[in-house]
Amino acid sequence: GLEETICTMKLKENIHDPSRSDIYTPEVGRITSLNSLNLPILKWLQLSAERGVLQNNALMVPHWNFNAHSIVYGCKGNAQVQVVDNFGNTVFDGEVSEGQIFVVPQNFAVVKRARGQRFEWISFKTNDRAMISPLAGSTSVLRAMPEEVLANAFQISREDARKIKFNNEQPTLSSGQSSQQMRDDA
Amino acid sequence: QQQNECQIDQLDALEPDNRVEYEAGMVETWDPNHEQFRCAGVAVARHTIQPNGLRLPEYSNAPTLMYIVEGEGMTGTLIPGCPETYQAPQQGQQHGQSSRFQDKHQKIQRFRKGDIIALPAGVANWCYNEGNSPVVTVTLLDVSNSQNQLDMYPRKFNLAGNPEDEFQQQQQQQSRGRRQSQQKSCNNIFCGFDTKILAEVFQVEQSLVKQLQNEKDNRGAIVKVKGDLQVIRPPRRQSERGFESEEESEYERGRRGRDN
Repeated sequence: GLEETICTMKLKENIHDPSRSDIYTPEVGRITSLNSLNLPILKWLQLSAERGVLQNNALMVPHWNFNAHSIVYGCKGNAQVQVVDNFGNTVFDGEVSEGQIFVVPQNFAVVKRARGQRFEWISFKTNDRAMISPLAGSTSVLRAMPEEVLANAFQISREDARKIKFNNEQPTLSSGQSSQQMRDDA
Repeated sequence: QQQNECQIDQLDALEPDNRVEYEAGMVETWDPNHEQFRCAGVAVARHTIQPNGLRLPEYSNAPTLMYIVEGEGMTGTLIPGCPETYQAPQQGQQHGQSSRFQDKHQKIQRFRKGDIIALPAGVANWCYNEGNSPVVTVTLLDVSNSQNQLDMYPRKFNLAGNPEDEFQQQQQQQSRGRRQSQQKSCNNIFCGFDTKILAEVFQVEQSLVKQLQNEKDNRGAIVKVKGDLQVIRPPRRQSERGFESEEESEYERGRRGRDN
């Protein structure tokens, strides 16, 4: 019977609770994902959601959604957001405030940075197992490449390739605080 | 797929419509707007990579099958979340140095004539020709696949360099973004981000970030590597005896026979 399957299917899950966070860095932020692994009905709907909080000018590292569009709604605070298309064009560069919404198309790269104390958002994603591919940090696509490939691709030394790969060890969230290495030599 | 895409009166055998030459190879594309391709919901490209040529890392909006028509080389597929399982030996620790800077990366695979390489949409990949003859590949992009939630046009996202989109010439009339892109000199996705933000994210100097954005790079999508590409990977001989399939072993035995 239906009453044992569909009718009793779990339809509700809370992703606001900080203790449920999947990614958490104190003073930086947290991200909670809800997908068909933790709410099976989402497999039917082919949708998923992500709740995020960034604190103290923190960043969510540039990344792309490789199997979904992402529709982002600002829940609290403000953020600086940049979205980049396949030609390297900045198709969005602006501030997103509470109550506003923006769309990040599949494969377009995006970076979010909290303006001030806090930015909170909810993302709806058009895949029940939406996944991101970060451009920086310990799980990044650049880190997955050999140093020599990076050195030849960007015409940089192997030493610089190592910096690109290993300087940021954080997986998804970055404190956004200037390090001593981050000198502006302009 | 829109209606009436497949009302085709006559089929033709088609040669590539467009060719873009790069420092160490070329990319030829068939017009993705041709009715045959619109009907099938696919786009096709042919890459030629010269010896020591490296096709820079890129990903596309569609799942891809790449067939190796000729040549041999190596390729890296960059799957987010997977560990860097190829690691340099940690010699540094023995000498009292940090092992932090020993290189490690995701798995690298050799390819040879006859191989098919499958890539999901949005998963980045690079290729290197380590043979003495050109590598020729034919790539099919299944733009009508459910993995592609963008439109039906093939889109290439460059992670490095400053290459053109080889499908651009056929599609330049069809999107505002393409017209915009013709006016700018930088095509990889780092170009669209603020330099300061990238410097923060990577925790490096802004001058190094500008190298990632690479505005002055005119080598294109396939670049020449000076010397051999030094990467971490198991020796060919070791793999032939331990881990490869029977068919692979025969291939390797053939190579061994020639060597002996």
